[in-house]
Amino acid sequence: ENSLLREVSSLLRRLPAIESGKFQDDFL
Amino acid sequence: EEQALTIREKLADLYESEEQWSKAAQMLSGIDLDSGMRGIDDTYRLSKCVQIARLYLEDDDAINAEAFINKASFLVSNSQNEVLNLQYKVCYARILDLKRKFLEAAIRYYDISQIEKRQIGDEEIDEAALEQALSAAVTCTILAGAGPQRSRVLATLYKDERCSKLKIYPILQKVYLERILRRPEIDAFAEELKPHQKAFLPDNFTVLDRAMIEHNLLSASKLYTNISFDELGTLLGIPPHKAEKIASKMIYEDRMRGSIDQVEAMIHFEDDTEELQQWDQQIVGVCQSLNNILDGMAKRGF
Amino acid sequence: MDIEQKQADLIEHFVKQASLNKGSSLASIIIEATSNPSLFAFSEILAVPNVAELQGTEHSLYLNLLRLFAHGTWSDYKSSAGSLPPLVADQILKLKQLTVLTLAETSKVLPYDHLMQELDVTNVRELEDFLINECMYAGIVRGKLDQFRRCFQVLFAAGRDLRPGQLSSMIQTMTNWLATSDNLLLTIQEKIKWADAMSEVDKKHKKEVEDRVEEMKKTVVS
Repeated sequence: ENSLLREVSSLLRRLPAIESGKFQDDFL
Repeated sequence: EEQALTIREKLADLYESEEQWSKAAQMLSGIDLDSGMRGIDDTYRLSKCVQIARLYLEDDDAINAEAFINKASFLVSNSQNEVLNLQYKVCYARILDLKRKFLEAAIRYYDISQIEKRQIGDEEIDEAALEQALSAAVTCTILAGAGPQRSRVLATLYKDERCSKLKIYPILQKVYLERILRRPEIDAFAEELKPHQKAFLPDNFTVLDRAMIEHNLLSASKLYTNISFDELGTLLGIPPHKAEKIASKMIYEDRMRGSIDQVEAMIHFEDDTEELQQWDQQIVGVCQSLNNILDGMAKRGF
Repeated sequence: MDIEQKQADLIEHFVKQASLNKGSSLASIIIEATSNPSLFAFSEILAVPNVAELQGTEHSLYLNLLRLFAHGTWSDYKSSAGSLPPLVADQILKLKQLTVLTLAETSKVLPYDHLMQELDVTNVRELEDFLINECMYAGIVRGKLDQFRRCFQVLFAAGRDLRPGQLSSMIQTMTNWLATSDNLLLTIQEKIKWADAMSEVDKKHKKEVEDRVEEMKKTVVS
């Protein structure tokens, strides 16, 4: 099921959700 | 007085048949609507005010038309005459349009486009007229200043199925989706506009230019975390210092969130939501995607 | 999900076409598929037996082309252009779009310099126009452009066809997610227990204080 695999591949790349200095500060 | 009134009305009819709209309007304006004469009741007064306003509007004279529509405003709330009420609404919308109060005009045009009756008094309301009102609503919304209020009206129009059949639907879609509009699309849209909608403003931009620049600036704010004045100018097709000025005006008027760093010559855009809330939204998106995948797997029997 | 839904019909169409054609007509179908503006997945077409049979024939170039579009990038094309047919403008555009998806697989933050190098773009305006019009507005990528830091932060990227060997790393990632989620649930359970215990201690202490106050009152009255 290639389409499912592509969706999973896309999903796995969505984390970490945000990578920015400001986010890291707020998160801490 | 009665005879003078009759003469004025007849002369006005003549002028109207000659398409001398302002002269017809002036002729009717001479009628003393406050007279205690028999036959001059509120309905008559309202009909004359609306008729005069409509005549002035034929010559795009918004100032004089507005004066009479304002007089009509005091009478329309008590009026049971549906034809007059509709004519009043149409006049009011057109006046707002001419005065470039585009968002208010759009709301009124949209209201008119939603009339359900197909016969009001002796007047037949055909689909073409309603479509014209809807199209006018879309045009005015696109020309209105970009910001949260316009976004709400855009959402209403975009979700109205009837709009998908309009010729200007593609540009409505792009504006609603906050996408940058390119020159060919803007030129195609310009062909549908009336002269006052393409008129020059004191800053040498046209009404259309200003609307498109502000829209594209807001669209850019959705795509960029920050952008230099130079690049923004290139994107908008205007000199960098003008791009900065328009951006600062929009930020000041709270139509766009951001800050300007004149030292670095950059504009920093801010989202309406805080970083942590954006993170939350991203996590929600991940969970939804995960659910969709699981649903897909279940449908395929996994 | 949207991308997959949009291209599902196209994939079905091209798979059907590929099943019914061979040789040079199959080559035309491959060119059509790799030029289509809404199609970003090619493994289903690759799996069609007629397509695999192109191997070793005079049309094997087109099989290589399809494999390139399934897994490769613009740089891969440039380095092996000799064994591939020349690309038309639509194909070049698509390959560059797919390149962005591949780059987004390894990093959430893509520097402009790297992107310009990979996409053969000479200036920032051209790069950003490409990312905006051909990637973000096409719906294959979502993100934010940062001119100050000269990078593109990717928030979402559509999935490409899996390369051989990629499945195991995906499984590893999901295993890690599972382990992290399990640990997080355990931690939350422990915290709940701790909170309950602290609540009990607090209640007990409160009762003791109330009892003492009552006792003091009685003493004072008597």
